[in-house]
Amino acid sequence: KVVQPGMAGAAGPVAPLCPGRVRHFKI
Amino acid sequence: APHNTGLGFKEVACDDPEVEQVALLAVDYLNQHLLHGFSHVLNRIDKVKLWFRRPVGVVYELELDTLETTCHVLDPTPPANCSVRQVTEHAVEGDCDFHVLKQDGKFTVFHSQCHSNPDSAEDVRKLCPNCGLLIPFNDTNVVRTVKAALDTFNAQNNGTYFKLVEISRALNVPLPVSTSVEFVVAATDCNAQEVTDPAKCNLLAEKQYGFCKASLVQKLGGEEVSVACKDFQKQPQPASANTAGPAPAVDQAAPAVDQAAPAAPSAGSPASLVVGPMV
Repeated sequence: KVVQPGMAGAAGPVAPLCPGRVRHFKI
Repeated sequence: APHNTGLGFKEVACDDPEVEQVALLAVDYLNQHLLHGFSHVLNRIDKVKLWFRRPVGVVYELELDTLETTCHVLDPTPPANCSVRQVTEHAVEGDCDFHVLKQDGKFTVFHSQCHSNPDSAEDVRKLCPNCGLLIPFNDTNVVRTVKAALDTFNAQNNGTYFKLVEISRALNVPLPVSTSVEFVVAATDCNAQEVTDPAKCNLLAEKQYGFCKASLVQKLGGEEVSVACKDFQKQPQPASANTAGPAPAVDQAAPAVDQAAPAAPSAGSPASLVVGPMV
């Protein structure tokens, strides 16, 4: 699909809100 | 942009700075209310919902993963300064739900429910074939090791006689064949060299606790005990500690590694902690 100049590009994948980052290690 | 679900709550990013501040406060609250075992640190914010409360305030509903540290809950060292127990030491993870009210810039923890579970033996073995694994406190080797260690400590000690308060951790070590334990003791009103009947020795009114690490190694022709204890200097309680809610009731869920401790639940067995409000 060719994006016409001036069209807003499709939004990339939204990073998930959760779970958050692991601070030490994952059991 | 935060997702507004229209269900009365807003989804917020788990790594949002204010969410992290609330999560750290909730783990502080947990450590102030743990009565046994080891303090915990925040490892991961699993889920968060922000509920709007009428007429004012919001409630953070949090699901947190914590990890056990190597500091006992009676140790005055701030948990943030304590080492996190590593996988090779048979780590213990906590799963906690908290409800925290934010109103007029103040945070109040009004619900807390936590369970702790040790890592799987497979995970430990993968990294360290000869590392110790958690075992139940009523294992005969554990009871023997704690008794031998405490008797040795009191025999070497020409002052106060110390009594066992809590077994906090016990490991079965394959190489060298041994049992290692960590336990809490408290000073009594008896002299260690003059004790005839320990049952007659009473804990001091001004509690003086100590934390001991010991091991009983099986050798050809016998066994060898080694024990080291440090006393917990009494720390002046921070003023806020007096505003804690009612003493938490800890009811013991079915132990995951069957660590049914005669003295106290270990952080290695799931324990649920229901606590009252506290500012």
